Amino acid sequence: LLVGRKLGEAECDELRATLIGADLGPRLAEDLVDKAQGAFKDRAIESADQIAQFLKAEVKKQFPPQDSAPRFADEAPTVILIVGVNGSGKTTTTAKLAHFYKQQGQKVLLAAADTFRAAAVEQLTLWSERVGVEIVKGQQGAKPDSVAYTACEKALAQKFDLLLIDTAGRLHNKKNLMDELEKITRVIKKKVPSGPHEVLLVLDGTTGQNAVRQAEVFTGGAGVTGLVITKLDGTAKGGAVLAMRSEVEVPVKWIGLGEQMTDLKPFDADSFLDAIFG
Amino acid sequence: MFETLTESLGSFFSKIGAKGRKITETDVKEGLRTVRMALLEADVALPVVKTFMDKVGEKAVGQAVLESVQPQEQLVKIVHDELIDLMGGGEAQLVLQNQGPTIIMMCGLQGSGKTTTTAKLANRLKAKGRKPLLVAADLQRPAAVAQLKVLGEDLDVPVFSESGVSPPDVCVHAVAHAKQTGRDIVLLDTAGRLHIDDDLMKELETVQQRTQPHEILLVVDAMVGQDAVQSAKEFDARLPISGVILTKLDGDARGGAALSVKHVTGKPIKFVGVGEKLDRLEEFHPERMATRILG
Ligand SMILES: Nc1nc2c(ncn2[C@@H]2O[C@H](COP(=O)(O)OP(=O)(O)OP(=O)(O)O)[C@@H](O)[C@H]2O)c(=O)[nH]1
Ligand SMILES: Nc1nc2c(ncn2[C@@H]2O[C@H](COP(=O)(O)OP(=O)(O)OP(=O)(O)O)[C@@H](O)[C@H]2O)c(=O)[nH]1
Ligand SMILES: [Mg+2]
Ligand SMILES: [Mg+2]
Repeated sequence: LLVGRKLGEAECDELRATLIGADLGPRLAEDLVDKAQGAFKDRAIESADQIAQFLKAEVKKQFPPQDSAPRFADEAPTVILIVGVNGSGKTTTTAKLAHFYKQQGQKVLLAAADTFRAAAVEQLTLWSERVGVEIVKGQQGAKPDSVAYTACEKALAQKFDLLLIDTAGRLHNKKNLMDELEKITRVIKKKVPSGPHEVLLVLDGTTGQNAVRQAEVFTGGAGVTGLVITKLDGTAKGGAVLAMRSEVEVPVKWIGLGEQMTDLKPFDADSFLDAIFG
Repeated sequence: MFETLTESLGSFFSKIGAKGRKITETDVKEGLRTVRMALLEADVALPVVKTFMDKVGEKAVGQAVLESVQPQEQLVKIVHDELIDLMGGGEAQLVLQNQGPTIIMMCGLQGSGKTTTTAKLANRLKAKGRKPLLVAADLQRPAAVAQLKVLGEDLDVPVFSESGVSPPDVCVHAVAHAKQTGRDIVLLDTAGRLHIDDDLMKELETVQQRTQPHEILLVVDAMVGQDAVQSAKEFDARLPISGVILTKLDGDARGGAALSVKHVTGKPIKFVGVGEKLDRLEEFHPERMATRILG
C-alpha cells in the first residue's frame, strides 16, 4: 500500500484513471499525480484517502467565486450573446437563462439569430412561448447580424432589462463562421456600444480535449466572457474545463443539468470538483 | 501538441543515437509512453488505450524497430497499422433488404447529429434510386418534427409524423405507411437521450421490439471524450446496434472516440458526417481516421 513516504503505484494508477476518465487529459492528470506525490512526501497529506480533498482544494483555487458571477450592464439592456459548436445546447440554454432571469423579475427579450439551421427559429419560438418572454426573429433568409440589430433596437426602445441572443452552432475551425460571429458583435456595438456584456460559450459536457481548442478560438474570436457546461446530468464530468486552464482563462458561469427550462444552475466549484475528484 | 508523433519520437530516438548507443527494448518502451500520451490527448478512452498499448507493445519490441535506421517511423507504422486493423472490418455498408421496407433506426446522445444524419442517409439512398421515408419519432424536443420536415422538403423526401401517440407507435405506424405507399427504406429519427435514462432507453427497446429494424445506427459526436465508452457500452448492451456514424469530423477534434466506440461495441463505423449540408456524409476510412487520431 503506502511505501515509505511515496504513494504506491496502485494509488497513482487509480488516481490517474479517475482524472483521465473525467477528461482532465493526460498532462494535467500527470501534473496532479505528481502534486499528490509531492504532498505525500512533504506530509501535507498523510494517507491515500486524503488525496482527493487535497487535489480538490488545489484546483479550486483556479475558480474564485467572484469570477463566476454573471456580468450586467451599467444601464439596461444587458446583452448576452450565446455561442458554441453545433449541438452543444445553446438554444436550450438560452431558454433556461430566460426563465432564470424572468423568475427574478427581469424583463427578458430573446433574439433568434440562428437563421441558418432547419427549424432553429421555430425551436426558440416554442421556448419563448413556454417561458413566457418575447422574441425577435428575422424574415426568411435574414442575416444573423440584422436580427441581432433589430433585437437591440427593440430592447432599447421598449426598456428590456436583458436581451439574450441565440446564434447558430459553428465549428471553430471554420473561419467564415467565426468571422460572422465577429460581425454580429460589431453590429451589437452599433446599437449598444458597451455590449455584448456577456458572451457565453456553451460547451457540451461530454466533450474531450477538443474543448481546449474551442475555448481558445472562441475566446480569441468572439470575446467569450464565460462558459456554460451542459449535459452534466449524464455520466461525463466536464473535466476538459480544467484542461483548458493552462491555455485560456474563462470562468465557468452556469451548468446545464437537463432538458427542461429549470435545469440550469449557477456554477458551484465545490459540487463540480466533487463529481470529478470523488 | 504541435509536434507530430513521428517528430517527437524521432527526436527521442535520435538523442539516444547521438549518445552513440543502440536502441534497446527499454528505449522502445519509453517511446511507447509518447504514443500512449498521443492517444489520450486524442480522446481515446483510457481502458482502450491500455489494451491497445499491450497489443502494440508486443510488436514494437520486435526486430523491425530495434534494427531500423528510423525507429520512430517503424514504431509509428506499427501503431498506425494496428489502429487501422482495429477500426476497420465488419459490414461497413448499409444492409438493405430486397423484400419489404428496410428499417433503419437512429439513436444516440443529445445533440450528436441524429436528425441531420438521418436526412443525409435519405439523401444518399434517394441518389441510389431508393424510396426513403423519413420518420419524425422525436416527440420530445421543441420543433424536432418541424426540423425533419424542413429537411425532408429540401430533399423532396416524404416525412411521416403523427401527434398524440407515443414514439414507438409513430414508428410502427410509419412502417405500415411505408408498405402502403411503396417506400422501401424507413428511417426512424429518435430523440436524443442519456444512456442512464432508464425510461428513455426502454422506449428505444420498445421501438426495436415492435419494428425490428434491420439497422440500428449509433450516432456519435467526434469530439466526445472519455465518456464515449460509457454511453456506447450502454446503448450496445440494450440494443442490437449494427453500426456507428461519427459526426462533425469537419471539425478539428482528433476523434479518438472512433477507436473507443469500435473497441467497446465491436460494431463497424459505417459513415462519417463532414458538414451541416445534407450531402456531407462520407464512407468511413479507417486509415484516414488512424492518421487523424495520431495527430
Ligand atoms: N441531458 C441534457 N440535454 C441537454 C442539455 N442542454 C441541452 N440538451 C439537449 O441537447 C440537444 C441540443 O440542444 P440545442 O439547444 O438544440 O443545442 P444547440 O447548441 O442550440 O444546437 P445547434 O443550434 O444545432 O448548434 C437537445 O436535445 C437538448 O434538449 C443538458 O444540460 N442536459
Ligand atoms: N459541422 C457539422 N455539423 C453537424 C454535423 N452533423 C450534424 N451537425 C450539426 O449539429 C447540430 C445538431 O444536429 P442535430 O441533427 O439536430 O442533432 P440531434 O442528434 O438530432 O439532436 P437531438 O435530437 O437534440 O438529440 C446541428 O447544428 C447540425 O447542423 C456534421 O457532420 N458537421
Ligand atoms: Mg440552436
Ligand atoms: Mg434530433
